[in-house]
Amino acid sequence: SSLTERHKILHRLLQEGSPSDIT
Amino acid sequence: ILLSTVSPEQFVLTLLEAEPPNVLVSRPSKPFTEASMMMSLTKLADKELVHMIGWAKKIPGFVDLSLYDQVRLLESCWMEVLMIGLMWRSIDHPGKLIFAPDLVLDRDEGKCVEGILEIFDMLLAMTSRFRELKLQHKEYLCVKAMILLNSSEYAVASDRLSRSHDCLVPPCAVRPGPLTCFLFFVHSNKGMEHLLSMKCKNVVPVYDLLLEMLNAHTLRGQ
Repeated sequence: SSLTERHKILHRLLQEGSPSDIT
Repeated sequence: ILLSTVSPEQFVLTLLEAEPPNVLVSRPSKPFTEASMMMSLTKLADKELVHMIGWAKKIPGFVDLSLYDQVRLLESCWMEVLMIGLMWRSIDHPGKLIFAPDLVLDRDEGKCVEGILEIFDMLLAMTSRFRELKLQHKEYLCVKAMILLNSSEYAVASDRLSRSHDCLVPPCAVRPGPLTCFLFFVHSNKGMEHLLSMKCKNVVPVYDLLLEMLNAHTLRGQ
């Protein structure tokens, strides 16, 4: 599988949110 | 941060400001079972991983990499970053592993999880070496950043990343021998294999970011 497919949460965290947005 | 003008001292200050917060995971009121200890440890790891992404994004040069390279670096180093953080928290507490301020484990508590005592002993031994070599906080910050920036098995090309490496050299050059040792000591293979085996035996369910990172490791292995 591609990196995007296997890292949905990681991609979201890297691209969008800071940890405080997520937790 | 303009890397072309930053001094080594400013670089270390940036690393200090990037430090993740302490994560809490309350210890169960009952004595640990295999499942409850693994549940506490995996819950903690998942929370720490989220903060690790925030930390990595603050390491100068990291966000200038392609998303693909950022993922590859984090895929490669996450367990080692978790381990060095644990060792740093435990450095002043011989015989104990400070997973979190409210999750302090004695070596013998590892007996309740199959195969984990060997890993606890390895972590305690590595922490002892850090203590003997008098690892300083500044050095810990630099070594952790080095683990991230050097983690990919593939070359990651970026001028900014090269500059980050250059900024790490002066703070590390004061004690290059011990620093090399610190990097040499931190290996995650056994921890990763143990977590995979616990997941495969259904001792503990693994969810979310931790599951992604663990699956990535499995796929890389294949």
